[in-house]
Amino acid sequence: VEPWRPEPAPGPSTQYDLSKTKAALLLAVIQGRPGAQHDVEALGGLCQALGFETTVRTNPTAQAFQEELAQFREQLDTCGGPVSCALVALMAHGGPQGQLLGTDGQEVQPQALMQELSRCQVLRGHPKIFLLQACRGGKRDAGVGPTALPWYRRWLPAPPSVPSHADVLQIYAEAQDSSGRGPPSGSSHQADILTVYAATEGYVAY
Amino acid sequence: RDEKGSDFIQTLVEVLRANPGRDLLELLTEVNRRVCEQDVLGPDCDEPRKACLEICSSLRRRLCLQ
Repeated sequence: VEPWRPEPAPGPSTQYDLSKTKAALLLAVIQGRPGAQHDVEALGGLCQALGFETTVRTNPTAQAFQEELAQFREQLDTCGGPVSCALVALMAHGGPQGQLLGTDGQEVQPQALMQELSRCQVLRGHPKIFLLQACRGGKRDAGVGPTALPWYRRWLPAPPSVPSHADVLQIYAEAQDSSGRGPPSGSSHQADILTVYAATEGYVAY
Repeated sequence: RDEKGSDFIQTLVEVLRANPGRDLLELLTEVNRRVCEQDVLGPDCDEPRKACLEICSSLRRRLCLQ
């Protein structure tokens, strides 16, 4: 085993080149989410300060979430110029299984929205950032440490750990992947993606 | 979220505005530290709660937004 060595100073090969166009899409449900407008303004201002060409859409329906993402991808693919980076912020109420709720109350899966950009030709090999401000369930975190819970509640046994739906899907996907197919060529569709959720799976986002 | 926006977005903006040239993953770690430190009393909570971000990355290089 080779000994660990400190990483070399960041250079062109170790850092994404963001010298070309950077594009941002902010989709936010404001209706019924008091204070959400502050997030849109703050994030929009930040994106512009960082040099992103920024598109803001408020109060999308579930279908509009999908359509806006599709349109965003199309614009990037047809603009003709190189694109360095894309940032997408999705802000809405969230359902118990991590769905996003449009203004019409209908649900849309954030994964479906994120996959849209994975199909974007000009973003191949370039970073795609997703920010999700939404609840991912109804659980609330009481925290840990001396002030988190009364002593008698700290000794209660934790609920048994059962595989989640995502765990089952992952096992299924891994079984499919190991079923004899050869290695894929080219780079992965799943590479160069950074997703940041406001809450862990199953929990409320504040 | 009522008064000034959500903890996540507002902290993210604050940290990135102060350090736009630093590695985004490092900055997100700092955002998470700050968010986790906060006690939140939501509209239907009777006692303070905690929040924690989930950061999923398949980045292959450092990412500095400026």
